[in-house]
Amino acid sequence: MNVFRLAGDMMHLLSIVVLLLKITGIKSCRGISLKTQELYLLVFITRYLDIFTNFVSLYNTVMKLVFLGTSSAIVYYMRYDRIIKLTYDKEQDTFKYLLLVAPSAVLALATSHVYTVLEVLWTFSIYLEAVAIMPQLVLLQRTQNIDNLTGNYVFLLGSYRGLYILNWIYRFFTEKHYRQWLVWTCGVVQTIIYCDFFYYYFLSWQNNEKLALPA
Amino acid sequence: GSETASKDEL
Repeated sequence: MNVFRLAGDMMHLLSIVVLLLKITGIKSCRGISLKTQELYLLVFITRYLDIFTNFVSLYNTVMKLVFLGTSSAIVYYMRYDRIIKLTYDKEQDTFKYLLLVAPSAVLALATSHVYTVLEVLWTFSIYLEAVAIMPQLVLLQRTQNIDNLTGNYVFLLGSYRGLYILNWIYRFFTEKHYRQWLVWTCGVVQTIIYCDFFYYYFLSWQNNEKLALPA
Repeated sequence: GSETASKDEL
């Protein structure tokens, strides 16, 4: 495992921890899209079905369990916690699941490398992860006074994607048989989706102003 | 392509 991959995983983990701390600490999930969180949970479930059949390393198994556990916890808090659920911006979080899930499913069925349940679901998870942030970005545009933690959450998530691309470039040159067009294409698309957000994030940081995305 | 290589990533 190279340094980019490890740093990417840590950013990913940190983003989730930041979000969990925000939600449980201030008892508020204002500005957070439940749709994005549920889509990520679906991504993890469909991707990590191989958790007991395909052992890679203790690190991988532990991280998979942590991602499944923490994203389940986030969805649980937002949906069922007596206090936290009252702070969810349900009326603003209007993105349609089907708009992201259906194309991902069709593409997975059309392009899966092998037609086994695990492989098709894994391919589905790659497509879905690429677009799962969209409800969150739309919600951010609609939210006035985005708090720092929400901005940092999306920033950390975007950093994770950027670092994974560096990891792939590194592996491309150091591993002979490392050729994964599907994963790379989706990863690049996913990172491009963040570009606009990054631009305004850095702008607000540079000017020492609160983050606000133009509608 | 190699369908299993990326399964070592998260």
